[in-house]
Amino acid sequence: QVPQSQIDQFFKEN
Amino acid sequence: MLEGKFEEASLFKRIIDSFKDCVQLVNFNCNEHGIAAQAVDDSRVLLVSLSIGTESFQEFRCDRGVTLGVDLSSLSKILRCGNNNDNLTLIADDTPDSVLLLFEDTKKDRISEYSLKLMDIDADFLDIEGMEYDTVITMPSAEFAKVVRDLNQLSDSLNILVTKDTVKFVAEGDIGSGSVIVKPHTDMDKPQESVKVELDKPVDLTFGSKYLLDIIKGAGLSDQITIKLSAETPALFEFSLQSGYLQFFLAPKFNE
Repeated sequence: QVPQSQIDQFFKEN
Repeated sequence: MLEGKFEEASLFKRIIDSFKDCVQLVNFNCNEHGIAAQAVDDSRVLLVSLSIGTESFQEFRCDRGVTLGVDLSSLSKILRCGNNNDNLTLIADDTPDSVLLLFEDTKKDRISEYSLKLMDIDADFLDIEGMEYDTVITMPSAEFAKVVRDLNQLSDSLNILVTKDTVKFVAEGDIGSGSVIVKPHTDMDKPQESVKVELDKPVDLTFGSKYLLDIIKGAGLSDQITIKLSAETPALFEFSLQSGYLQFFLAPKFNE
């Protein structure tokens, strides 16, 4: 099982 | 006031069908440039970004910015009531609590009108502009969809490796493993069948197959898909519209 990253880690709130 | 008329309801139906299974509540932001939307799926792995430019409409006007908070499952129910080749007009006032969908059968003089209640959706808006990518792949969307569906049978993860001359999709699972190699080529007779790879740096990324299965639902929108990849950042999968796009940003699995 490869752990899944989340989209929020990469994009800042605008 | 918003008034946007699609020559054929099928275009809007196909757009909504392409992402209604991965996100449910979406704010559609309408202004003089068209309609745009951004939403993230519940697991916060997949981000959908939609832009429908004014050229995709037969007629479009929106003097002031209007936000339509829509439950996509409700919208799809209403969209199913219209015929594919009906004209479809979306109408909303400046501070709407509902949006009107007007289907007009131009041959039979039948007009059907539906009102969809809007919702107040509190969604954050992420800054997705200005990403740089190590490689850009353009390939037939149907071919990409087949690769994803085929390799999904073997594993819940799909590994995409891009080198100078090849794009390699790999799945390794309990029952065995599979790989598909796609090489760049130009089809002069059918340009939409061509595969193009622009590469700054080789890429090796792993994605959850279940999200890719959601993404390939956009394949009906465009003959080609553009895939932009960069090490350990979300991949961008893009389907072009006549004017605008449907983009999916997918967070990769950790590279251990």
